[in-house]
Amino acid sequence: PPQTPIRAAMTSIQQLRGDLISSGDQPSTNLATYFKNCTVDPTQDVLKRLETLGHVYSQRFGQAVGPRSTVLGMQRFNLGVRLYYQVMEEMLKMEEQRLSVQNFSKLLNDSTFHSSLLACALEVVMATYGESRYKSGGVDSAETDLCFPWILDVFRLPAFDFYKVIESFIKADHTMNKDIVKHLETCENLIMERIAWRTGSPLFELLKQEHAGGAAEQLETPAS
Amino acid sequence: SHDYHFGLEDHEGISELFDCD
Repeated sequence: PPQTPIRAAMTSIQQLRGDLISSGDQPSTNLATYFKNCTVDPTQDVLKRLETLGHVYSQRFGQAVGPRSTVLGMQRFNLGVRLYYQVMEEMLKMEEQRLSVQNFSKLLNDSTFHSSLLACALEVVMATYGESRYKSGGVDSAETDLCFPWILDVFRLPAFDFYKVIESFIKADHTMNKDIVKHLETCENLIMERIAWRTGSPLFELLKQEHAGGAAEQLETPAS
Repeated sequence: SHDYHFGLEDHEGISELFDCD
């Protein structure tokens, strides 16, 4: 039978929490092995970054939602970390299969990759709790303060970099329900259509590099 | 099930997107 919006949200939340119970709040044995296989072990940087971003996130969450919500923000963050580790492990397994490598040192020492992945995990958590999806009720409710791209501002993350993880995240998280996938697709479209084109986006540097690289090539003659 | 369009080719993945190929 069709669910009421509240029942659907509660089911979604229960499913997310249930899926993440078995994930620890520390890297699993498999994930720790990927870290150790790196030329430069990223473990300490990962843990330090999580501590810093956890503090930043919960403070900003409290500012957005209300002074007593900092603890709630920390709970959301902790769920996000579990999801982040879980999806990271699955991504690395998929990459290992695709590329036949076990040393992901460059990727796992890239702080933008980690911030993007964590931001995506938190976006999924907040969307599950109904906090970051656009509401038809308008802009007055506190929930809309957490709406995407709020997380990009909190992590000072360029939208273009966040965009890079979305598809791989959806591929790697097999339990995501279609409403959350739809939400990430909405974020993706917003980035492609608008946010990635704002001043200061890394996209412009990439375009410059592509243009400079292609300048020596002959122009294609127009097709007849 | 969802209808998300996966655009990455088989030879493309997170490693290439973060310039780690």
